[in-house]
Amino acid sequence: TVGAVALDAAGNIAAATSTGGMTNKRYNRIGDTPIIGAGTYANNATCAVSCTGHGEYFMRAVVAYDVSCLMEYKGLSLQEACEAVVNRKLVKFGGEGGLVAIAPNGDVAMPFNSEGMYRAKKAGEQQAFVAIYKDE
Amino acid sequence: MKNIAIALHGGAGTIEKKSLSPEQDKAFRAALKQAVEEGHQVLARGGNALDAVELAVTLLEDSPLFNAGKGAVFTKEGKHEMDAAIMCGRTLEAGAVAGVRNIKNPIQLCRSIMEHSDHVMLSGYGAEEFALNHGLDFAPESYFFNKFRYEQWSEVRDTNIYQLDHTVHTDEKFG
Repeated sequence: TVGAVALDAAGNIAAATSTGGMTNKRYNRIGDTPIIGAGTYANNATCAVSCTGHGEYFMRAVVAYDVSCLMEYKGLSLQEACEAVVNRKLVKFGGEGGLVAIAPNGDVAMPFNSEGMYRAKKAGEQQAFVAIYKDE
Repeated sequence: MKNIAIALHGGAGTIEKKSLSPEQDKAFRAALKQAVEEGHQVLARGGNALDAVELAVTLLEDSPLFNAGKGAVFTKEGKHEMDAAIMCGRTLEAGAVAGVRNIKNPIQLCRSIMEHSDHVMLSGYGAEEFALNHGLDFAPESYFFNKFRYEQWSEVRDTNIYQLDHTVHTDEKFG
């Protein structure tokens, strides 16, 4: 699975996700990626989110929209909301994976609860940050 | 420069340092860097967030390293079946596809569905018909073939096991 979130100069955010699913899947299995609110979500009032991982758990936990809801209704920061969903709620479900998220103020979060996640970010005039493993 | 930013991922899973060779590590980082830099350039030129995420994901779909587009994994039938979605934070408009085959860049189809249909999600043959009607690029099965993905699939194709793209762990749901 691949995905991206972005904030433009006008203050608008967007999210996109794309996947080939799981190796050896059958029965036309569909994961969280194309389900708005599960694997992909964007709302200028809160954040944009793109997820990756074991889709069945992300669907049950409504991960992307849950991050947005925690910001909208509970007033959490992007980082706090992502931490709560990926490293607490999702872990209880047994769901492995992570997400990238961005808020209209420019905050970026890239949490994951697996051994690694291919990830990158670039903000303003900063150098691009690229990482794979947990300790980077 | 104004407050612009982009972040992206290429999948998560059991990715440990020992699981990648130095060459593989370098290739993954180069592909991620290219996608994030080109997406950022769109924003730096005053482009919108939708264009930036669409381009970044298109580049990752075009890379055989990641499980999307060209690098998509094999289904039980030995085919490639892809899902994708895009959403605009300003308008809350969205476009999504599920179970499409032979679409070169599913994320571009999502953008087209978002902008040129009254629907949010299309699936299977209907989504492919929409793609044909809107001039999206198709690709033959051979375009999606990848030796590494084929070997991954060969190990489990005669079982009920299915696997996450970057994960060694297997789950025998129907065992």
